[in-house]
Amino acid sequence: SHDYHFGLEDHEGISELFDCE
Amino acid sequence: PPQTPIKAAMASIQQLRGDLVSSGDQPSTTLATYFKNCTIDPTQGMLKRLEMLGQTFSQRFSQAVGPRFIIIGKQRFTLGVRLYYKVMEEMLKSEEKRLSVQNFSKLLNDSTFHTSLLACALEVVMATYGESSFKAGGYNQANGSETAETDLCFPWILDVFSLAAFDFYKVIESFIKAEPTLSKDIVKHLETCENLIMEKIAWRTGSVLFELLKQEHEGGAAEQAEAPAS
Repeated sequence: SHDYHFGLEDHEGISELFDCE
Repeated sequence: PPQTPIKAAMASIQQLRGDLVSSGDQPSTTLATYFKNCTIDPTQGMLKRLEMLGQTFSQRFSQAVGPRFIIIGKQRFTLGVRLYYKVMEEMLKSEEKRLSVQNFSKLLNDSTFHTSLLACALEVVMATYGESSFKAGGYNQANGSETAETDLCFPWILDVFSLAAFDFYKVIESFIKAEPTLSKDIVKHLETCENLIMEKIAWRTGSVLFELLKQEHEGGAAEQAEAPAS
């Protein structure tokens, strides 16, 4: 519903971003 | 009746408060189940962290806007905690779907994750209340200057929680995905924070980013050691 551009194409979830997968 | 800035602001605040009415100040039963499924239960650590960050936030809030507003600072923090729990639950649900696991012990015991998520929730609350109107000054988007006067505009929250901009950046996208009821203005505000980090704050002297880039360049050597966060 909003125009936010989801740009972090390489990441799939928050665990990965915090190196916790 | 014509929409005025005040009416729009009131509507946003009503919506935020309304969305969080059912959330409560404690983790929901679903969230509590995620905590119980962890190898190491993160509950006590989370409560201690929230208590400490709550004190820091209230103190810094009243320092910035005046001691008369200490109660307001506490109210903002309480709303922020509700949003933090709500978004955390949605994030975990989508991670459960994606990874087919229910044990998020590593993530839920990661202090930086919690602090970043709470900071983002508080930034949403503060932006909804238009906290910058408490005081003039802060970051001037028109000419990119900063005044010496303390206010509550981003990146104020990073300083309050001693949080690296780089870590705050990590939660923004997932936060927006997890909370589809965020208004257009708030999403735009978070994008502004994102751009500020990317174009300016992350490149300040002492940023963790330089160390991470160095490790990336060293490549092989870094991999031989205990794998650092890449």
